[in-house]
Amino acid sequence: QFVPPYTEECRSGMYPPKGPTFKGAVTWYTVNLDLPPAKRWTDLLGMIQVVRDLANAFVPSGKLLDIVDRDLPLLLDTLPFPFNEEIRGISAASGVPLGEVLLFNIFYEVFTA
Amino acid sequence: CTSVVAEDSNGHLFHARNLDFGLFMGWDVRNKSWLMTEKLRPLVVNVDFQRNNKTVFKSTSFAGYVGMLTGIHPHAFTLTMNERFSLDGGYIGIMEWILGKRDGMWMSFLTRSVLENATSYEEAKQKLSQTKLLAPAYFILGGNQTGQGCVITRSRFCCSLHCFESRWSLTTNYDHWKEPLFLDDRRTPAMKCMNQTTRANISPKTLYDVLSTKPVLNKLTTYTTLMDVSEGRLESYIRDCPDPCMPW
Repeated sequence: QFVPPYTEECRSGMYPPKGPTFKGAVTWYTVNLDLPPAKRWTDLLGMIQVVRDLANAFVPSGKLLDIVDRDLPLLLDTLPFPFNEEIRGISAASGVPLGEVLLFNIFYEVFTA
Repeated sequence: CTSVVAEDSNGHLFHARNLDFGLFMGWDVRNKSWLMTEKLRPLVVNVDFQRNNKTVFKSTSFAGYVGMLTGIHPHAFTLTMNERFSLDGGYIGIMEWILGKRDGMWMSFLTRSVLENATSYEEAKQKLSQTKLLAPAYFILGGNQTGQGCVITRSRFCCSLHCFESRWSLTTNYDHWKEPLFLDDRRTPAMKCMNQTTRANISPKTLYDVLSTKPVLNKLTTYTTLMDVSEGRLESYIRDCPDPCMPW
């Protein structure tokens, strides 16, 4: 129907994915759990630029960004191992400030209200 | 989000989900899309977590995100997490954490921990239903044997389990004991399409059809994942929802 909620008859024949609702397959990466936590995500972070863009999307306001960059890293050491070390490693490898990587990793709890 | 766990007539279990995220976090008027959803799409990655060169679990995640929202522990169980809104939500959990009360678990870290360490459906179910959380959530869990499927609706402290029992599929994005909000009812169309598909025809292919039907597919849909536990297979596709399409 062409008025909200735009319901339609049950789709069929959509697979294999194609057409306007399909924007691409997802790329595979390997994370080696035998590596120290801080090194596990380094290879995957060739996507540094998109991670940087995401940080801007989460905290577009400059003042808010200051708080995130200055105060949020204090929370990192309270997070359970190995997640705290992995977040630290992602920040170091990507160059994205620690507070912004940390915010990205706890966005679920932040946005559930 | 919408998650479906289903078993076919032979007791073969499948699990699929649409990840919808970015509601009210900026609307791009020109492109008629959510800003956050657009930012997340290029970050979607499939990750094969290995130890001693062997797969421990596989997941669809976001680059830079160490927790998990979707994953498979091959030949054991599949797991997806859906967002559950509540006034007693993550803010209170985070405040308690900051004030030093740290007996709860961060949702995505629990999901990752279960995918990494649990070795059976029952063990995963126990951990997901009994661990204290910082925020409410839905966990949708599928096993590797007939009858193993549950939606675990979590508050921060406890849980409600909605399992297969006499059913062959479970669909969720809302508390199962409530009518969905009339403004946001993706559950009814998804269940209608599941019933129309019939148990005999359930497969990753037909689940993709269900999750491609509007409004189950909507402008918040970032990716669709299809999982087959006995094959240990996970595949994901980045999605878009051209107009006319619901914003949520």
